[in-house]
Amino acid sequence: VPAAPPAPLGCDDPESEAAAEAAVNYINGHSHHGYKFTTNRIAAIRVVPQGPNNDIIFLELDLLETKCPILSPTPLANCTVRSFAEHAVEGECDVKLQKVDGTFSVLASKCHSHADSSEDILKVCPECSLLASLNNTEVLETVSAALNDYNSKTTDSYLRLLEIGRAKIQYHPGHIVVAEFAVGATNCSAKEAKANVGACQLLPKDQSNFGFCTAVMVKRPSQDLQVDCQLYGHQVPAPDTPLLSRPGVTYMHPGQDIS
Amino acid sequence: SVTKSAVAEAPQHDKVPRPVGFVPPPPPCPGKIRHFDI
Repeated sequence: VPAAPPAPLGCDDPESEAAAEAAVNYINGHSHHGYKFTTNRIAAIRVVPQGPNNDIIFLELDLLETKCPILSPTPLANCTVRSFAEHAVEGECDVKLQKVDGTFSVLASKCHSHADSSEDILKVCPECSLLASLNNTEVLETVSAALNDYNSKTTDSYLRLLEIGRAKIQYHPGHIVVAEFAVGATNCSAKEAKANVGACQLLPKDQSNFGFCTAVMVKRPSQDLQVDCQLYGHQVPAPDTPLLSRPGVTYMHPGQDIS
Repeated sequence: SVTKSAVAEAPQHDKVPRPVGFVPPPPPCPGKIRHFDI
């Protein structure tokens, strides 16, 4: 009597968890924007045997954004998940993997991320501040003022803006803009930049030094600007395939799609 | 004339009695939520 087919994998089985971990590491390792994502739930898994010790695995993952910028060297396990009240960003990914002799490799992935709805947040937390659009004028002013302030005081290299990661504006009780943005060190010192900022270029990849800044601009009851930047030091650049990065944007692994 | 013969009720072999406290296994998917459900 032919052996009964193996029971379908459960989403919480150790093998499913291992596949999800390989998929999330791939997604974070191939993204250049935003923040790292972590698994919130394995929504579905389907295994298509190809032969002995050779399976194609289709995974549906529900992810949540963490507070670690994508360029941060912090291990994902140490990255705090952004809470619901902090205006969480969730991602959904369909990933196709192959498992040969116990080793996973990602063949294709398609991801989409979006911030949670403002209505849902305000329902649970009426006084929470919400995510602002990244091209909001106040956000842009805050980032520009904060970076200028930092560069005017630093004795290290002049920093250039890479991207704004996220921003929130509170209007009550005070008027406060909080912005997080990624920066890159340039080939100028801050002093040289004062003379000729146009000559200051981001360091080449083999010397790149990225960092991350948080700026808090208080407009009311009184004006105040705080900015804190941390540089990571030189990191080995990740391969170039942007994936899960901006809320609301879907990326496909070039050339392949989940069939 | 046709008479209906009384046939004894078939013993309920097809319904295996479940042991007391039987808990069906959780559905295989979707999996558990690790942080919070949005």
